[in-house]
Amino acid sequence: QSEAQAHDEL
Amino acid sequence: MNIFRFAGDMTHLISIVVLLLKIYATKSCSGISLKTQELYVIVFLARYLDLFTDFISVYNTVMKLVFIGSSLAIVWCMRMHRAVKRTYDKELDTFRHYFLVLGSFVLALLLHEKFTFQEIFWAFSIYLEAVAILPQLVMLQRSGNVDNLTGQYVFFLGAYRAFYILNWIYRFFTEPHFSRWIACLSGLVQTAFYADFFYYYFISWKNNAKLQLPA
Repeated sequence: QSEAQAHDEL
Repeated sequence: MNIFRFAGDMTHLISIVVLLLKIYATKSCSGISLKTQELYVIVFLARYLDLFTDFISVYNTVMKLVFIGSSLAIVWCMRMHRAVKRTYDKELDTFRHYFLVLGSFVLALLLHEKFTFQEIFWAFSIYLEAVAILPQLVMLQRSGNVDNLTGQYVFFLGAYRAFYILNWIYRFFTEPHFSRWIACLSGLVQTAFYADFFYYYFISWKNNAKLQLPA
């Protein structure tokens, strides 16, 4: 899981 | 994205539309806590610092812009609009929200995923969102009588949080490396704040009566 995807929620 | 997450985002959006509708249609913000609204502006600005650095999807980017824009518009109306700001129940909205900001920031400095500028502000926004509804809930409790649209607004906000919890449960079982304890724990705390409100909301709904909170 890449870093950017860690905050994929709003 | 699963259906729970989408339902959560949509109820969040609906809550904002309901609030804007109330303010525009009735030219009144009575019963609405300016402090909670200001906290949401801070929450969105702090969390969406990644708007220009990390791209997730068009959906995410548009929603982030909508949340930032709508929260700014609401605060602008309550502070600047001549007719609306007269209806603000200032004397009922006395929660010391600066402590929430300060406390959330200190907590973010202590508990975060990484010690970077963006990650600190991300954690700060998560903690602050968890407590941002408190001035609004305290205000509702004080006024006792809750008008229809204000009740719907808080109801949809609570529904948004409940759907996000279902979303995490779903992701926990369907994604191999799903772990985000900061967001999940804060989310649980945040949803718990709505429990009392939901209880009285459903009672009034069942009895087909006006929503009233005990003093």
